[in-house]
Amino acid sequence: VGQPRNTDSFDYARYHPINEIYSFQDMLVAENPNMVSKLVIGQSYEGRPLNVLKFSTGGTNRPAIWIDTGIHSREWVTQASGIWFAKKIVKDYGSDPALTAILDNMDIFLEIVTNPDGYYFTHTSNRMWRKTRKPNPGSSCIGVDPNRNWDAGFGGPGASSSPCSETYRGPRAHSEPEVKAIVDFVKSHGNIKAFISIHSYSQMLLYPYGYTTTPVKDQAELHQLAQKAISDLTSLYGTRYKYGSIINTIYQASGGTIDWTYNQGVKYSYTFELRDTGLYGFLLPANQIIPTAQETWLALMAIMDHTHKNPY
Amino acid sequence: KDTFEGHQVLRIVPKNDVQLSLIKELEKMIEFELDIWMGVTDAFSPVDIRVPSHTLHSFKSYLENFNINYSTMIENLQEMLDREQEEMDSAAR
Repeated sequence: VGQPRNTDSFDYARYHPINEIYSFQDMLVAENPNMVSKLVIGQSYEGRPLNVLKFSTGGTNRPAIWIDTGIHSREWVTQASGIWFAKKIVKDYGSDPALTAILDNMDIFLEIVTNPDGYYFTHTSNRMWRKTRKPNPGSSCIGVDPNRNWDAGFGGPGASSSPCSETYRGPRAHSEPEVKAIVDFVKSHGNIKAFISIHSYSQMLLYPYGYTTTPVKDQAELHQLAQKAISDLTSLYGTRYKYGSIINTIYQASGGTIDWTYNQGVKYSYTFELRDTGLYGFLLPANQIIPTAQETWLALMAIMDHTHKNPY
Repeated sequence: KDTFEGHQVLRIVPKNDVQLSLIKELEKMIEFELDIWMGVTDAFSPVDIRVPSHTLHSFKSYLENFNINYSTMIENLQEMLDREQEEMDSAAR
């Protein structure tokens, strides 16, 4: 009762527990066997599958775009937007010329629930949970901030060494299976051209670096592309975003996701902070999911289109 | 299930560099048991902090002592969480 039978009847305007997201992914694969497949790139600490949807129209090891949502589990609008993006990709392929051109030449990988243990925990025990769920030996505090656990300035300023902190970096880089799975995937794929990691909520589009003030060598291009992406995003509902490097726009943060991907050679590495109405924080009402996803999609398209048109 | 009865989310907007560094210091003050929702960036950019009910009074006094203005973004977090859960349940039905 109440379960959607297909992805057309799925309710995109509400938040879903993890089992419903897993069902959504399976339905989308079943409905689009020639375009969508599900890869399991690893297991979370508690043994949940780390599912990645692969959108591909053929070819072998094509250049690819990676998108992840929900690495901080309490940022529910990100997982909900990820679901909407997945449906949008299959709906628009063949009718949107830009997306069609991208998918005719590149693959898209989408990890909707990047921190499944944390997401499950936010639904069952603590809505405000942000970190992973692995215990820390010698401490009663649980979990690591998976956006401080990457091997890019790991252990430097802008991350905590205390397991009880919300920004605890973990005992060593890539200690978290949720992070290590992506690291292994990106390395073994070897042809990821854009990597976009989606967070909420402070309306920003950021590029590397977060751990150092040294500008990335592609700063001018990344900045210009961010400007275009945000201009497209703002055109829909007038939502205003800031953009720039992480360290200059927000604060110093070491061990961050896109600093690592950029250092691996993924030039178009970005991180989003989605919509903030100024009233709800992480509790963005469900009626904001679709507008948030719609406007974000425009920015994603700008980045994906640029990546497609500027091979390197 | 953890509940957040009486927890408030305060929005603080630092108006100069002095306030900015005072608010930065808050992040290290474990006695208030703060949960930083949106961190310190620059003057005039908002900082959102969840404050548990049992430290709310002392935390507000601290802000007032330093003449740091704040507004209450969320009055009672648990009420909002209950509303969110109700909405999810009724949509599922």
